Amino acid sequence: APAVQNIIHKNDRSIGICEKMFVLLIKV
Amino acid sequence: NTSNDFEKLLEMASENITEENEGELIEQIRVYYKYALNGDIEALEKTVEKISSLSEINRKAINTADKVSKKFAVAGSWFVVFWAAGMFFLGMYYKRVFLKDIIYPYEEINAVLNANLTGDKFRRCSGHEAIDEINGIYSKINMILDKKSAGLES
Repeated sequence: APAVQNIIHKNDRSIGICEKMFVLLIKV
Repeated sequence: NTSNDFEKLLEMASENITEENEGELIEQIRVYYKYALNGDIEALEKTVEKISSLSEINRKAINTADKVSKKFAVAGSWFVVFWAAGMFFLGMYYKRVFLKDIIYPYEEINAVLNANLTGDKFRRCSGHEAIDEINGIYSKINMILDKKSAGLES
């Protein structure tokens, strides 16, 4: 279960990064 | 500034690769985003498409991990149920062994010796369910009591 939690945390972080990239693109 | 921020985000994404194709998509975003930030519509579309794909890959991975964790949770619950049932039956078994091989023989020997001391010459140890070692002790006690009774009679 900790390994699964780790995977979810990493993927969630990647999605957060994607959202920030979208925000930067929208600003432009 | 926007370009720097974007580059930093791409660096963070590069350090956080967990899925297949993520690295490839990040590299493609790295190629397109500079043109997109300069107003190239086609590059903007490509960048948005690649970021969406990257996001989607991670979302799918989360769903898969979630399903796996739920399966583990169900398996864990069943394990606890069977473990508890197993421990219950094991406890019952050892309780029976403890009573049959230790407590009952102790009570029987105590009762026989008390009976003999209070004048009952005929009371003997008995217990067909007892293990061989206990039956051996019963036999020896009975033989001693028999000898004692025979001695008293003669």
